[in-house]
Amino acid sequence: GHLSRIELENFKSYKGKQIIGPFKKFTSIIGPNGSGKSNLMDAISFVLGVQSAQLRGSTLRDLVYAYDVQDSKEKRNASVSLVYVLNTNDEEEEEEEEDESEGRDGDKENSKKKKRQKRGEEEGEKNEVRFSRTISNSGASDYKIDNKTVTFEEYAEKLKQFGILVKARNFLVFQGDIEAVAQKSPKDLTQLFEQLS
Amino acid sequence: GHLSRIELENFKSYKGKQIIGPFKKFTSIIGPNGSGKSNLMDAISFVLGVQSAQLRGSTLRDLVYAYDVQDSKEKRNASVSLVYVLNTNDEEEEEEEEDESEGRDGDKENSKKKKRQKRGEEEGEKNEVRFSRTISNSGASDYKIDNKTVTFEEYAEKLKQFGILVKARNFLVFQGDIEAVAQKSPKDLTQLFEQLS
Amino acid sequence: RGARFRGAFEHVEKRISETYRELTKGSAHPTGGQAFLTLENYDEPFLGGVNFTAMPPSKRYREMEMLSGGEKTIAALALLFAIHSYRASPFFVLDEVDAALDKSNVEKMARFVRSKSLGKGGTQSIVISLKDNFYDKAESLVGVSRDQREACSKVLTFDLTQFAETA
Amino acid sequence: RGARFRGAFEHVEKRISETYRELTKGSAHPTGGQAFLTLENYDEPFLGGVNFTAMPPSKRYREMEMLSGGEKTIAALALLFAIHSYRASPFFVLDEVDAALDKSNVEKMARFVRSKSLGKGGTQSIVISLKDNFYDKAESLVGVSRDQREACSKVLTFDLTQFAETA
Ligand SMILES: Nc1ncnc2c1ncn2[C@@H]1O[C@H](COP(=O)(O)OP(=O)(O)OP(=O)(O)O)[C@@H](O)[C@H]1O
Ligand SMILES: Nc1ncnc2c1ncn2[C@@H]1O[C@H](COP(=O)(O)OP(=O)(O)OP(=O)(O)O)[C@@H](O)[C@H]1O
Ligand SMILES: [Mg+2]
Ligand SMILES: [Mg+2]
Repeated sequence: GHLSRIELENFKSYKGKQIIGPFKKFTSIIGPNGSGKSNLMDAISFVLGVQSAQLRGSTLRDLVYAYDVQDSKEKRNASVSLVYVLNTNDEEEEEEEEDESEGRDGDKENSKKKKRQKRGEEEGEKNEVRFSRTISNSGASDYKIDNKTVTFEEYAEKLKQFGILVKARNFLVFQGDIEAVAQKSPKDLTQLFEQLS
Repeated sequence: GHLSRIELENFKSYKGKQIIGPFKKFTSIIGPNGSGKSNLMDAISFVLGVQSAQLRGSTLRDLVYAYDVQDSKEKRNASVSLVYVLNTNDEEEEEEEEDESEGRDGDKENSKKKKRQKRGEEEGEKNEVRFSRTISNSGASDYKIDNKTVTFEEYAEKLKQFGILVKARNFLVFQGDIEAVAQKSPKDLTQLFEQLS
Repeated sequence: RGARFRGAFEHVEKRISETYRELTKGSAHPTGGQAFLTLENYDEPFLGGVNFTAMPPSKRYREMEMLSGGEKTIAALALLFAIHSYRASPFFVLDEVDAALDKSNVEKMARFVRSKSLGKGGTQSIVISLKDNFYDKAESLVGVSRDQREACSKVLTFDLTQFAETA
Repeated sequence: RGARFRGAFEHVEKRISETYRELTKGSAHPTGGQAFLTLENYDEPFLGGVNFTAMPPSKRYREMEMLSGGEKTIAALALLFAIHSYRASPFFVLDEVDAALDKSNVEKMARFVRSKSLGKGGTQSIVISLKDNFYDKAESLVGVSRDQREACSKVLTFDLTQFAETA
């Protein structure tokens, strides 16, 4: 699968609702200093469950769009959604887990087709999953999968199914961090491997 | 005054004797990754008395040219000299301090001229000062002004006369340090001002 | 626990020298540089550290701290990609990782990222960059600008695959 | 002691807003941005901190940590040059300080450095850079390369004043 698009609402320097995408296999984000490139990466990190301290904000409210210090009293809501598209073989993987208990191969094939049709109808040919995270005006944060509120554990579990391990975070490199990776002490590297295994 | 040239001998990636210069009012150092640009800045910092830990070396011996780890047993000597050229008005400044005790303006002017002639003859029309710092094969470091060994205090005092305050180091920005300057905490900034005043 | 650790370590250890070679090979150095990982304590890996060493093409072994800014960046990227091959996430997000790289290393890195993301089983890459000789190799661009009147960020998307690929 | 501190502070405080304006003004924002310094404890300055705030052109006040990488670099340079004006050393050495800057900020910075070094009473600048739109504004270049055979660094010097100045 891959990341198809990001939907922002009042997140950092992105005012109102904005949809960003589609992202291809190799997409580059460009623009002048201070335009909002790193804020876009912060949005992706935020929706995956990364804490606000790593996103240059001391509280969650700092991540909500504000024109100036006064404006931050406006108490806007903010949210980010990440739409993840499954590869056709991803579907296979998902279903593989469910089908293990069924009968022989022939039956398996048929039942898979039926299952997919049913699933397709249910979700309108849906082969995408929508992960969302919101910030309410009281500063609380909510997690949703396909618009259904879930606990953070369920959320992280679903992400893990697609190979997105937010704890290890080895797939996000924030601005200025790259050189620090090479200078990690042997102890730090041991810890990194521990998280990985 | 200004920095006219740098003379290196077996310093970091600079093998043997090399003279680098002349440096103009605005000189840029360019070259591919790993070629030795930052090592040149390390040479300028070293000759001004900056400690080796700031120059990416744990000991002074690490700053001596070595082909590989085996080679570092060669026990080469290393040294850096910085040739500083005085502006004509710099001379004035230096002499100003000495002349304060003399007679009326007329006398002053004459005596300045005489003094300069004498000084010129002595040092061969010299209007440059040569600061040098060496690393011996035992790992000790020596300071010299115009090839005469001096203590570090005398060395730092002479540099101070030209406005080079190595303690404050506000005129050297090492690779990667610039962003940290803007993020200094209020306490850090107070300390910086304290060193300055 | 120790066995799982050794499993992860051995996988990454095999991949690191190949990844570093791929990132550092060029016309001047067809075989690229060498990189390796070693365990301080094989039996009880948690008690020891993991040492990482990288030697740029035609250079001898030196402590990692003696390498230049650009050399450290390339070594770090090789380590990241090697680690990633053990636990592949579906996408990468990198923020101006090319800041310390000279023109030729930017080109090498861009080609490397492109080769890792396109094709079957590749990992999607989303990379923030200020350098045109990096982003001209991407499939699509997300252009961010500041809208003065609205005092906020705005975005435009460009599909580069419509244009002939730059050499 | 307190008086000397306040003396240094007041000098730099006057210069910071002018320096920051010079570094940030451009065709889009002729008046540039605003920067200022404040003392937490005026009477006993050592007991309190010094707060530094920078507001890029057309942006409102925000904590320094919310600024972008490029915006922080420009603010830091302004502070350095303002501090330098109080205790002017005869030369500056800067190592790839333009790494986080976009093309237009690199140009602004290069013109600023050039204006501060040339002319009467200027401070000599020695600046390491990888970006051609920075170093093409220098008076001379020191080109460093690695000599493969000798396994060491070699240097060549170029005097750029012989060629017509680039626009
Ligand atoms: N909550 C917020 N509301 C509005 N604007 C915000 C908010 N948080 C941050 N910003 C603005 O976002 C800008 C920084 O954006 P960002 O860090 O994404 O820039 P960038 O494009 O990465 O720039 P660079 O190339 O310099 O790294 C800052 O100028 C800041 O004022
Ligand atoms: N004592 C030494 N003897 C020989 N070579 C050394 C010594 N110390 C450091 N080096 C070499 O110098 C190189 C680093 O040089 P330097 O940091 O100056 O590069 P640079 O031109 O600044 O590169 P970048 O643009 O990546 O910052 C390293 O590859 C290292 O091997
Ligand atoms: Mg950024
Ligand atoms: Mg360097």
